[in-house]
Amino acid sequence: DPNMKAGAANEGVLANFFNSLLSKKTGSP
Amino acid sequence: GQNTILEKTHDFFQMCDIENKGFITRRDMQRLNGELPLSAEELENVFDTLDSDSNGYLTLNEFSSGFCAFLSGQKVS
Repeated sequence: DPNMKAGAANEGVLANFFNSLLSKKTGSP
Repeated sequence: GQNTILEKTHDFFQMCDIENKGFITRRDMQRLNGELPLSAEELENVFDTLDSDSNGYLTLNEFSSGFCAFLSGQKVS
């Protein structure tokens, strides 16, 4: 199912995005 | 608890909405290109995923539902 694949990819990219924001916020200056 | 999540959502939203417009545009998202380890294409993808009504503006509401989806087992349905 191509839709499932796209959804999974988006999920990963979203997780990546929020993880990056999290580490940017908590990372040392 | 809940307040911390709310605060974080707001923090993250403001990291994207640096002009304090109250919404995030595609351009704001692309500005993060230099700050986050994500490619322009990935940022575009994030924007499209979060912009659930596809109007080109990310509101705090849309942003926080995306964040909640991420927190709850990283699932976006």
